[in-house]
Amino acid sequence: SSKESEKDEL
Amino acid sequence: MNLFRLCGDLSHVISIVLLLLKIRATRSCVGISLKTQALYLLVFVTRYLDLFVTFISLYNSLMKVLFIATSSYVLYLMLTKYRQTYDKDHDTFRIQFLVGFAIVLALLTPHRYTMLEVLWTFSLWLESVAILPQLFMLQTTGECENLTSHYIFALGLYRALYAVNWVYRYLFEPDYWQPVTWVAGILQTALYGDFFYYYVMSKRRGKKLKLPT
Repeated sequence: SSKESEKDEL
Repeated sequence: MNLFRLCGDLSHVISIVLLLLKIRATRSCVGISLKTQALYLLVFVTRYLDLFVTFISLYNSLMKVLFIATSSYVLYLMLTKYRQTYDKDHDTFRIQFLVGFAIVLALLTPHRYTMLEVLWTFSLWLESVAILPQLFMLQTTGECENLTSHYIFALGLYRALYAVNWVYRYLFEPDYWQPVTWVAGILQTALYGDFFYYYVMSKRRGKKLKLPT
């Protein structure tokens, strides 16, 4: 899947 | 982490420092919208709920705590120590519309329908419009103190730098795809358009910011 669920920004 | 993202974060931190400096230096919160500050606290609390479930880095976690803590502190100062100086009569923007807008889009655009995802999406849309009561207040009063104008400028610059960071990441990270973040962030930056223009013009003339009435 895409990285969309990874929230590494603030 | 690229340089644009780092500068964006720094600009965000600087904006909060400038706001606290303004309140302390003038011992007043005149010209500051309580509504915008309350919306920012709501933005940070709903977005950073993931503090308890995901760990990205120490940097990320500390920044999240910092944003929640400082926005709570600003709100606390405005509601207690400096309450008398709050310019309530000029802080008349109807935030129900902004919250409603964010709720509707949070229900329409989340990546997945889980509580955290919907709240995270809500926080993005709410952040994109949370500055409006502040800009509206500035518009109705026509001018503001230098520190207040620097505060708003740094706050606008933060999301503009994030937008550059998104372009950079899109080009160099093959899986990087955050359409909701991008659209909300570009909307947010666009709302500052007029303000940026008058801010830069006033700095070039070396005067304090005045808006046409």
